[in-house]
Amino acid sequence: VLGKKEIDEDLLEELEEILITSDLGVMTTQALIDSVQQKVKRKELDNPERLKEFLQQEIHRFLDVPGKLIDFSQKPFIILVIGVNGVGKTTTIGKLAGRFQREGKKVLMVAGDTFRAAAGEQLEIWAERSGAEIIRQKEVSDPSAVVFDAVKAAKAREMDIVLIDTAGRLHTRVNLMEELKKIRRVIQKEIPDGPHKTLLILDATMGQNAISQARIFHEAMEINGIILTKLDGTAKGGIIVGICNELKIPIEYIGIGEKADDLQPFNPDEFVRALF
Amino acid sequence: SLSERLNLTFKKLKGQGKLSEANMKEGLREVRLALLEADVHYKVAKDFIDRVKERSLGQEVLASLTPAQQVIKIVQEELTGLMGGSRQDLNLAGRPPVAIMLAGLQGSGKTTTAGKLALYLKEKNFRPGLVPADVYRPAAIDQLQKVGGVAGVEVYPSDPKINPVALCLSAMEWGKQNGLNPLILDTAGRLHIDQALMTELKQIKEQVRPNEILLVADAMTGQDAVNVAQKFNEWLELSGVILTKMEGDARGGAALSIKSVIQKPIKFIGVGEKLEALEPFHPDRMASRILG
Ligand SMILES: Nc1nc2c(ncn2[C@@H]2O[C@H](COP(=O)(O)OP(=O)(O)OP(=O)(O)O)[C@@H](O)[C@H]2O)c(=O)[nH]1
Ligand SMILES: Nc1nc2c(ncn2[C@@H]2O[C@H](COP(=O)(O)OP(=O)(O)OP(=O)(O)O)[C@@H](O)[C@H]2O)c(=O)[nH]1
Ligand SMILES: [Mg+2]
Ligand SMILES: [Mg+2]
Repeated sequence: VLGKKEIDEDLLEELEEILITSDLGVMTTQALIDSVQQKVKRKELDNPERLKEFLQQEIHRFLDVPGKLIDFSQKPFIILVIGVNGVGKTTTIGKLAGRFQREGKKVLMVAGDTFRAAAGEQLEIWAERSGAEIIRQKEVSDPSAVVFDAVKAAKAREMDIVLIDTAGRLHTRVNLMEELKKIRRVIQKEIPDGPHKTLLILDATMGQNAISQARIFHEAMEINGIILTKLDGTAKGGIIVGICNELKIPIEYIGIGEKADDLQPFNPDEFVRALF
Repeated sequence: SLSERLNLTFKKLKGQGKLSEANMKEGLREVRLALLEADVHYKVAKDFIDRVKERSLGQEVLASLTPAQQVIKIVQEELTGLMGGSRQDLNLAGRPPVAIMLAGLQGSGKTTTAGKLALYLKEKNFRPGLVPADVYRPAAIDQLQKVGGVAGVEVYPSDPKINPVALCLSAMEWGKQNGLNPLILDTAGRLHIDQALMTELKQIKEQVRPNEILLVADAMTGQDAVNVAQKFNEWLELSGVILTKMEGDARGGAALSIKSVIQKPIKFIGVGEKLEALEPFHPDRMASRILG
């Protein structure tokens, strides 16, 4: 990109390719290319070297969303984890639990996925690994019932943090979105301000459908944090640029592997640099 | 929708009886945008548009169709042709037990799809067996055993302390002794760039010699689909692909990207979490869906 003497059509096309292949999507890419062309027209940008810098700043601006990251302002601090199938919800809860336990917090995991085969068993193993407690009701098929009892127990046992795992679900399944809303209502019966954090898990390998997911989950559940998983692969996760810009939801952490330590706070500078 | 956008584009170019370079340029730009929005890979979309341009230049607009309809017809045909045209059924010929090996990225739907395939084959009067070869993921063996219970098929009693290559070999012996055929090997999710784990898959292939090696890929995959498919194919020489989570609203451009890049047939699609939710792949329906 940067061996060029001037910003021309070829260069803009190369930039378009970089942004599209990083999954920023057509709309966000067009908005960024337009802002570059505006600058060039106004003679504010004529050096290809400065171009990369300008783009990085613009993308950083899209990602810069002020938001209360997980702050344990309340006790028990209720974290509800949601998202479509297979994105890494259960594993991410395992990672978060380990992190919070190491910080000296008392963590309770809730096996809110009462549907998928061996979901409870999977979470139990993560409880063992992290040292967190876990509430699981093997014979109960209604996640709201499990969550209600668990939140009550968390208050009684004076837990610091409650991490609620839910079953994966496509945002297009209206009845499953209603099930989520019911889970939120039962939390609010016990804790009117809850859930304090509703985390949407997005998979970095996803394409533009992630935007549809974010919008619909947000509309149903008021997401106030996102975790982007599987950034250890070759996908760039550019879907979050448009999502952050549109919905103004902060990215809290990134998942970079399958082990307990493979979770890092989101760093917009590193993320933007990795795109190029 | 694409047809609405194309109609708008061609309205401005009214009265043109032939598809020319000029009026095609705008139309194809709309098609290209539709493909990119559908997650088709940047380069795949470019190559595809070039092909369509070649095919449609100088064509007379059929009297019965508007220029927009003409472009859509050509694009639809090209897309359908690209994504179909190869053998879609499972190759189960050979001395039993034959193996079907499933591979793919983490969370793509392999374990669930293994159960779906088992149920599908049982209904075709086979006696399939499931082999849990994922010794890494917490409760993975448990998950496949439960899935096998729902499908009503035998599941190999995997020991997570045994390495997956030896495990699969023993499972083939178990299958033979129990008169099971075919055996479906459910492997652990892994990155296409993980040398050690890709080597493990290659070793399973070399030892077991499966009839089918299927890439299980998520329909919502974005631009990365090309990298993943290419690498898995390089390591394993895939025999086909299964696209999961197709009942959602993802446009599924990954289907075109994968097919263009590895030229292997998409054999099935997953359309839900239940074990009945497996359907054959229809290239024409996929083409309309991608175009939006
Ligand atoms: N490479 C990589 N794999 C991950 C990451 N996070 C999760 N995984 C893997 O992704 C797969 C799915 O993870 P789960 O935690 O079961 O996902 P889930 O969202 O709970 O899935 P469902 O409950 O079935 O919807 C597992 O194999 C995890 O090990 C990550 O950051 N990187
Ligand atoms: N909606 C929908 N969900 C599916 C489909 N196929 C699988 N799933 C779900 O996707 C999630 C992941 O499925 P798994 O079968 O555990 O995926 P996997 O590839 O074995 O995961 P790893 O072993 O961790 O790599 C589960 O919640 C499944 O129920 C499908 O066609 N549609
Ligand atoms: Mg889960
Ligand atoms: Mg699996």
